[in-house]
Amino acid sequence: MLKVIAITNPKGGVGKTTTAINLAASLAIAEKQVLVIDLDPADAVAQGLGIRPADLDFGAFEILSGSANLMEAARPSSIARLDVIPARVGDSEREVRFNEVAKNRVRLSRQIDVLRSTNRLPYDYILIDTPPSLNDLTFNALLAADSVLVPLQAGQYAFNAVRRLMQMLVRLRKSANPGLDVEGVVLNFYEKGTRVSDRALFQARKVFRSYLFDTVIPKNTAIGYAAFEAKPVAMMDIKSSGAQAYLALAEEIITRNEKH
Amino acid sequence: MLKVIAITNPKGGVGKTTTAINLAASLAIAEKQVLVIDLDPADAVAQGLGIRPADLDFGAFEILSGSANLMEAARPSSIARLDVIPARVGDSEREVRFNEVAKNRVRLSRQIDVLRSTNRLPYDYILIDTPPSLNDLTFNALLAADSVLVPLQAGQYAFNAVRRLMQMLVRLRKSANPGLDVEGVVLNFYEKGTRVSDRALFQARKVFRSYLFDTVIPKNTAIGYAAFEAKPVAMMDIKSSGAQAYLALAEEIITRNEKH
Ligand SMILES: Nc1ncnc2c1ncn2[C@@H]1O[C@H](COP(=O)(O)OP(=O)(O)OP(=O)(O)O)[C@@H](O)[C@H]1O
Ligand SMILES: Nc1ncnc2c1ncn2[C@@H]1O[C@H](COP(=O)(O)OP(=O)(O)OP(=O)(O)O)[C@@H](O)[C@H]1O
Ligand SMILES: [Mg+2]
Ligand SMILES: [Mg+2]
Repeated sequence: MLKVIAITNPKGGVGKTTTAINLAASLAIAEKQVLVIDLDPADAVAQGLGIRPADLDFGAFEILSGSANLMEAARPSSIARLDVIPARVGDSEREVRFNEVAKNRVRLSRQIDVLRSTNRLPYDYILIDTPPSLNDLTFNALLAADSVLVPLQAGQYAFNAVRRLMQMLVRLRKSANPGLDVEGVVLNFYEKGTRVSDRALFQARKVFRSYLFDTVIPKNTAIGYAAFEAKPVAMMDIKSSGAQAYLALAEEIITRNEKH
Repeated sequence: MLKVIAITNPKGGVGKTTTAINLAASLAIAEKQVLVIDLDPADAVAQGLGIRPADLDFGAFEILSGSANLMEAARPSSIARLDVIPARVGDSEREVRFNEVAKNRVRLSRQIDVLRSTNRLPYDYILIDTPPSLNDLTFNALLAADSVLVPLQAGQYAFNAVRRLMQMLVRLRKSANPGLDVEGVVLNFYEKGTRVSDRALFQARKVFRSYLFDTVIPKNTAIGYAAFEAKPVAMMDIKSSGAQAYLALAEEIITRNEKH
């Protein structure tokens, strides 16, 4: 079974990259074969996993421009069962080009279809990190994905952005990817007992109902610090509240997807 | 004297909108005439100032599509001397259209040139909020601006994004806006005494030198809470550390710009 999940929210700084890295590592710890693809020119997935994109031959840039396929570009990380494809954008010249080749919004989904058609599927989960924007790069991810996972930050501007995303998903389902599901919404930066967080959790339960994951990701300095150490938080401090939350999120996703 | 400042950083969630709203309010408190224009389809500036874009006739959408000019679209806010032009995007249909009309990257700068040519300038400062992306909407702001103000979040992925932005600015200066200056970089979410913040301040001073504002914006729950109350933090609690920081930032900008 191959499940492709796009990690998306047009609101910036909600924890898309942090979730991509830490959920991928947690799924790998739970014995799943995992690939993380970075479609954000910021190339933060590589940074958070201690990988220098310039050292590699290929990245998402080459995949979208058609000069490499997924298996040629996938590289092992320092974590067992976790492969990575960084954006590998580099400079502003290539960033402009990356946005141009992404105008063909089915490039990534074509590559994933090839992967699905092989006999032995190399991965159980593919996670795709996206930029904070509803642009052609994010559309490439949404057309390639089976479902969307939406990190939600406790904060005032957060809910409108998710509404914008959900409206866009309705358009996409009608036009290009009828099977696109919502994997779920996960509340991040939760600070127990603060007004902003308690209000956000209450509102999120009301608005997203069963789409809201039971797991809530706490605001946890270990998560921010692990990014400096260029490793997933579970590899830095498995007992931290952040690491435990992402392991729980991985379990929740595995249970939802594999019980059928 | 009219000074146009674009508030930009391709990294998401660093406090662009928060800075646009609170700096604008602080400049107005310091007796300046101020206009805030929102080029982010998230329309968070309107939300943070308690304005419903749907109640207005025009927004940045109409300005970029050529059906209204700046003075027709500008509306007073509840704060004296502070006018607002929301993005006024509404739904995903208009969001797609907004990105299309923005392909003409000089639309906004043309409108601002018209404003500059009038005898009595209505504003001392125009602040432009931008989406977390180096896209055509952000380029409209960068081509219309005299300078760029960059909020910087203390965090691992923050510095690379500013490097990407600075590289893009070099290209822009050569191609389209030779006079584009850097107004400064302001450190946000500063938590005194934490490793992540102390490291960020040290690094920011080393990397940005005199571009780094002396004023540092603290992480302050009043700032997040004021957004829920749909007002600038100075209007909710002028003694809060957040309000005091934005007043100091306004003073610093006024001193830098008006001493010549
Ligand atoms: N639960 C958490 N606790 C503490 N810090 C966190 C948490 N989640 C994310 N962070 C930190 O917050 C910052 C923003 O997170 P991140 O960069 O993952 O968001 P993003 O949605 O990918 O941003 P962008 O929109 O720019 O792509 C990072 O510095 C990250 O280390
Ligand atoms: N100094 C601060 N202290 C506490 N909360 C803050 C501070 N600055 C910003 N915030 C909160 O952090 C969140 C992100 O800020 P904001 O939305 O202004 O960033 P942004 O850069 O405009 O995001 P985007 O990239 O999505 O446009 C908001 O919920 C805001 O209220
Ligand atoms: Mg990210
Ligand atoms: Mg914003």
